[in-house]
Amino acid sequence: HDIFKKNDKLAAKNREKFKKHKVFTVNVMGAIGSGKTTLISLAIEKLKKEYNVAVIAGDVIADMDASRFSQLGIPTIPANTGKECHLDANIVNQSLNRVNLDEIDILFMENVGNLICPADFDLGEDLRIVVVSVSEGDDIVLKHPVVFQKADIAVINKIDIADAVDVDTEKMVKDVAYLRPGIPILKTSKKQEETIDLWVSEIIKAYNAKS
Amino acid sequence: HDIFKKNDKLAAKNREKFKKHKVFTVNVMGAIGSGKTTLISLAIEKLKKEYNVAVIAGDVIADMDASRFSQLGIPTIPANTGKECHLDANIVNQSLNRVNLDEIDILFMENVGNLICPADFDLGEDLRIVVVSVSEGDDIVLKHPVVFQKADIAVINKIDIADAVDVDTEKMVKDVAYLRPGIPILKTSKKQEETIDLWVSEIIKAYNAKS
Ligand SMILES: Nc1nc2c(ncn2[C@@H]2O[C@H](COP(=O)(O)OP(=O)(O)OP(=O)(O)O)[C@@H](O)[C@H]2O)c(=O)[nH]1
Ligand SMILES: Nc1nc2c(ncn2[C@@H]2O[C@H](COP(=O)(O)OP(=O)(O)OP(=O)(O)O)[C@@H](O)[C@H]2O)c(=O)[nH]1
Ligand SMILES: [Mg+2]
Ligand SMILES: [Mg+2]
Ligand SMILES: [Zn+2]
Ligand SMILES: [Zn+2]
Repeated sequence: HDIFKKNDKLAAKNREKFKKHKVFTVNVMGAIGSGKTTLISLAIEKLKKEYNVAVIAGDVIADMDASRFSQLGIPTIPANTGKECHLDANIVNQSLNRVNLDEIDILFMENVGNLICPADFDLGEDLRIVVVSVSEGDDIVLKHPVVFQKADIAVINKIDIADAVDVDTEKMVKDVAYLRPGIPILKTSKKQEETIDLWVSEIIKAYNAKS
Repeated sequence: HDIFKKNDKLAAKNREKFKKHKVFTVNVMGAIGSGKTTLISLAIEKLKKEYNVAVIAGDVIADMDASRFSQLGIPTIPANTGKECHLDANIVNQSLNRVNLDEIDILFMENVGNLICPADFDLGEDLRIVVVSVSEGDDIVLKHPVVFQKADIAVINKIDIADAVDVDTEKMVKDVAYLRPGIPILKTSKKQEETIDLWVSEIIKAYNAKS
């Protein structure tokens, strides 16, 4: 596919740039409203004391999430994706011109809410995260195999409301493990601090493995 | 845009076909896991006594939703969209070959979970529904203006868990009214029968207006 070839070339360029400036990059994909911004924000709050963190907020209308990030006092680049339903290497490449990569240790990229297209667009990232929430229903994992097959970490969020939506989180965990044996599968809730600590530790683990 | 021109031509063909066979068609769009299948299923249960109902279930992997529909004993056409993140007029056109339109009064088309691309692909439908749920967050409406600007009915679902996710449903209603003044905005929960009766009555109202 021409589009993918073109994207992969640019993704490789991004990867080179990140490597050169020693930036660890995280592509956070997930369903609409699954909690991507919440989880990235909570991670930034914990990480920013010891690491230089920045974020690219990608969406149709990026400034809503971007303002949540900039409130945390870190470099934030809103990336309006318009009619595109996924971030691509080109948008990321252009965003990189707006930030000083030498001043960044960890760069988060919040992808557009979508479990289909983002799976096919390499951004040049080191780490691929997929976030789904219990409120999307427990068949959501098997319905979107490709994005899970390419994930490095899977997050099942909003576990505090699992009973309210009567969803079996263990089924969701099993389904992820079936599609992608061996990857870390985190169950999180913004209301349960220990789950957030684990989420942050997984990012730090991957960061250390890369350094 | 070439893709849209091509789609619009085929959508017009579909529209002609539906008109010829007197089929009332409903395009149900919405976020991933917002409750499209649930709402369509509940509507089918009430409508099938008096109307001949059928459904096209569109998704990456369509058979999960399709089996929920076929259990209701109505003609169900699974439409696998593969890497496409939206139903288009072509997929619908092909699906129509697999059903006897003379035997159908109301045809539901469940779109792929996505609030971006489906807005741009006319399927040839009579009625456009957009479903979001409170669990996606109350900024979800303003983040996706185009799909709401083209909607005929907006549904804010899962109101039974609004407090559990601390979302202001009235803000969501206001945001829809701002983008698309005058359209019916329904607040629903699968657990609150009266909200489902209202949802079904809106469909019947539109059906009668068309006949
Ligand atoms: N109950 C509960 N609600 C949560 C949790 N995490 C996020 N939310 C809520 O879910 C809604 C969406 O959260 P966001 O962080 O904006 O989700 P998102 O994935 O960034 O959304 P988009 O960028 O619009 O796709 C908000 O109302 C959050 O408060 C959680 O762990 N539990
Ligand atoms: N609490 C609550 N849960 C609901 C409601 N409606 C649907 N759900 C749950 O939400 C989840 C998703 O429902 P579906 O009907 O499959 O949603 P969908 O929009 O068809 O999902 P996709 O086709 O995969 O995009 C399921 O676990 C449902 O039981 C509701 O009104 N209240
Ligand atoms: Mg977000
Ligand atoms: Mg469905
Ligand atoms: Zn797409
Ligand atoms: Zn799309």
